[in-house]
Amino acid sequence: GNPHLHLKEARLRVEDALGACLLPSLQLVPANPAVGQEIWELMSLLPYEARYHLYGEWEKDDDRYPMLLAARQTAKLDTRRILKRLAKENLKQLGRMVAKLAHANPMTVLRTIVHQIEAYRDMITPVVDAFKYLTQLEYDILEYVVIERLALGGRDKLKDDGLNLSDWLQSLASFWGHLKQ
Amino acid sequence: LLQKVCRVLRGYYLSALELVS
Repeated sequence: GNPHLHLKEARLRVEDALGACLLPSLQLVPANPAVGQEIWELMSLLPYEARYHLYGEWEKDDDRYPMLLAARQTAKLDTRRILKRLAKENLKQLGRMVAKLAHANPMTVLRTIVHQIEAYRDMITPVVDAFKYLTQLEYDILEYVVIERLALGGRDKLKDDGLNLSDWLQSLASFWGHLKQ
Repeated sequence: LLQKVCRVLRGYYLSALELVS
């Protein structure tokens, strides 16, 4: 019939498959950048609105599946543990470990890292360095996560003096600047 | 299997895109 209708239906099916099955499955596959790349090849065909919608919904239903919840919690703890040890001397080794964690649980790992960066400026340089091991899918998710943090309500963007940027925003901006250099 | 599913879906979506263009 109508090719436009067919495309619309195809898009809905692809989005369904990604949201209900492919993205959650990624969380249960031990770090495998090839799977992430394959998912990206599919996702990159979708407009950013559709991708961001999927990212926003991702992990929302995890509570219904104990295995996903466990994978997420483990990824969060592992990320914090590695971030604590991240320093100039072990950058290469730990940077790869961060990327490995992100391959399986990009949303959890990147959210955790961006959250930490807002509080600890010292982390920016080592994290930016570690991020050179991220895949295209993970970079796309990272952009989403940063926008999500910016859009998050309930915190001031300016300090009490009304002139200077809040520390979290200053850190986030500095992080993004370093990353895009 | 995951990779295969992704590839099949990609082909399916691309063919739908082609029909429109």
